[in-house]
Amino acid sequence: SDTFNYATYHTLEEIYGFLDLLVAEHPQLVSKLQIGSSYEGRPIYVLKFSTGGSNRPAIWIDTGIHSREWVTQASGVWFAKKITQDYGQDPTLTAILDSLDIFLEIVTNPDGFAFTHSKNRMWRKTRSLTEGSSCVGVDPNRNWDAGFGLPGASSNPCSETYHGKFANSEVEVKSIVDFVKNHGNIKAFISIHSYSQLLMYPYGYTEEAAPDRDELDQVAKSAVTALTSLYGTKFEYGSIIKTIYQASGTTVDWTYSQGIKYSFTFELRDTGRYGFLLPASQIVPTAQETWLALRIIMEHTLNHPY
Amino acid sequence: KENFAGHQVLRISAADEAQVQKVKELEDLEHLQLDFWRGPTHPGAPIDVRVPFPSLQAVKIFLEAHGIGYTTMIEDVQALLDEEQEQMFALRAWARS
Repeated sequence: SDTFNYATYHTLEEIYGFLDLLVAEHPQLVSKLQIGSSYEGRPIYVLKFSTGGSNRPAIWIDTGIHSREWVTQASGVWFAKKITQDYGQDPTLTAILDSLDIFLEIVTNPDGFAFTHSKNRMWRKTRSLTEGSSCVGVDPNRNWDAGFGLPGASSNPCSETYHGKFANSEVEVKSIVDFVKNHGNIKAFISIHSYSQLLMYPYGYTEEAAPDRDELDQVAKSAVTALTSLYGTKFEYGSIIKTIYQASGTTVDWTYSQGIKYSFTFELRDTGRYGFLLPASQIVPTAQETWLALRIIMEHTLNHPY
Repeated sequence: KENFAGHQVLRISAADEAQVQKVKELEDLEHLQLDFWRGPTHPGAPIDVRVPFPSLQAVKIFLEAHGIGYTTMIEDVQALLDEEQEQMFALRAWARS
């Protein structure tokens, strides 16, 4: 994995090959779990980074739930390599992994991602068929059972923010829901999107402040400060509804409703010059700066058990 | 494979709530095939929309007719996609050799 090219975009096959490579190189630290199969039958893989123990408190990170946001899957690949490089080297990460497990799902929407490579680079949703409509796909970030169907999503199957016929209708979402419920000990959940350069916490479907808003705001502020310190990339932070727009049925509103206090959503580079077409030359700097923010959130989770 | 030649990404600046609503009207016109990268939310928040070439003129006339400001963020989406593909293939060829 030292010669893998982290500064270019990769296909689904290349990323899945990378997962196996990393597991083969670090069998004591990394394992690959299949948490389900996509609508079109592709395996859904999660990397588990663990230094021992069973069912330890854990941190979940996912990228690529919106398939066209290519810098996020590419950053996820870089994060995976970084964890294997820094365990035993970086005291903060070593302390985190000596007590917590890290789960990293890099291609959270494999059907959509494959479709961006084969047919339509602008594809965002899943590839499920909706009975009675010629339009395809559900927005997997509107399909969660938290404010599902409320304003902030569309009931039109042709819309990019179509929430689906019912909550968890998308197997890509249901697979994570089942994993989180079965694990039962996830303490932080970070879902990574692009673009707009934002770090957000619940809620998205209501103006009501989350009970842990003050703490989440403080953690977000520290994380954004760390991120900006590397290259000066400016991020805003706050609740989803206040920072970007009303969005219902979102991932982190559901994880927060499950008691996972440290629930965050990132919107990575850029602010719109290239949008989803971020040049590959920005992959590594984007991943590097985001990593600094992730470390802050993970360290806070380690130091504030609940 | 979908081709995006001539598609542009516009950044729309809605100055007030009325203008936000006007842009939302655009969002509902499915025949325009608009792809909102950042949807209309509140005044002052950037609205980014990919506009297919056949809809470009209509959209620009609509925005200008309602005094809604916009700039062109991406002149030709396909040109950027071609660059992205070339970069991927070039590095893949290098890796193979």
